Amino acid sequence: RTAPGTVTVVTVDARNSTWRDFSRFQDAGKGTQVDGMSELKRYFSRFGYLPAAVSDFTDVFDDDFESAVVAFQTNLGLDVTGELNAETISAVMSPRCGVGDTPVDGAQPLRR
Amino acid sequence: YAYFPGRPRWDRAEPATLSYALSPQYTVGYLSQEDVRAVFRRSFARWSAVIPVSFVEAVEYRKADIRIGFYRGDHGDGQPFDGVLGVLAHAFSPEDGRVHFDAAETWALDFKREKAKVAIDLESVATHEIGHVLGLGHSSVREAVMYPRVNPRTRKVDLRIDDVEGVQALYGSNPNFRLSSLLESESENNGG
Repeated sequence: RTAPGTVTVVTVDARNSTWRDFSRFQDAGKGTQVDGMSELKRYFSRFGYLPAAVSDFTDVFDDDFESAVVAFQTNLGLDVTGELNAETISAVMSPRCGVGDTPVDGAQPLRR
Repeated sequence: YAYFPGRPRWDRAEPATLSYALSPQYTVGYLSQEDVRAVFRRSFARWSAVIPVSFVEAVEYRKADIRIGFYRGDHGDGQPFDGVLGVLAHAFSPEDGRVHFDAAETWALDFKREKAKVAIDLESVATHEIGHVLGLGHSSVREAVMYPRVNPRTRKVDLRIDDVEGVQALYGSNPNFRLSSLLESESENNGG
């Protein structure tokens, strides 16, 4: 039984249970190796930022991954740093459409 | 705005009419079918207001050009859903016509009635997915309907100039559409 006067606070993290783990990659930089980063690379692959053909991603933040992060930041209108900063990780973990971001065929985002 | 590779579009003689239907089998039980149908009527109407394409609800699901359903997990198209949040929905490029929503989400028609913190506005996602059905890819303009992210308890249903220009480049403009009225509306939304 709950004791009288006790307040129970329930916090619901509005993020997918798998993607929520990506917060631990925040501030990881190029050249670093973090266990499980291959999962984050699979996320980037799923949405078109890394080749789908590569199935055995490493846990190393390499040049290809940096390019993927830059493309992701560009496509989502974020500050383009090539780093897994807080804004980028937050964008990665947000609910989203399952269609890839880079199916464009030479079409450039129109800037007005 | 962006397109799918090859810029596919529905190639129909004008005035083009596309039919759509909700799956009678793959639904979410806590939403009334009539309410869901109304959501899609409004979502399609937003796009048909700007391009010379109209949408009609089909009598027979299997014969509809655009087929809409709510599915869980692996549902056979190679793009399994992942449970609450994460991926919310996906659609296929023209002229495939499939639109799939993750049945595991808490889909909301009205945030006053649906209080869940993880509730997702069905109409916002429906309007976005119809953009894919018509041939639009994701936009990098955060205010655009075709921006790929959507937060829980957030509603974004009005087409922005980026969405309109993108879809009109594929289909042309609805003769009754006035870009100036949209510009005025966006200007007001941006504080003038």
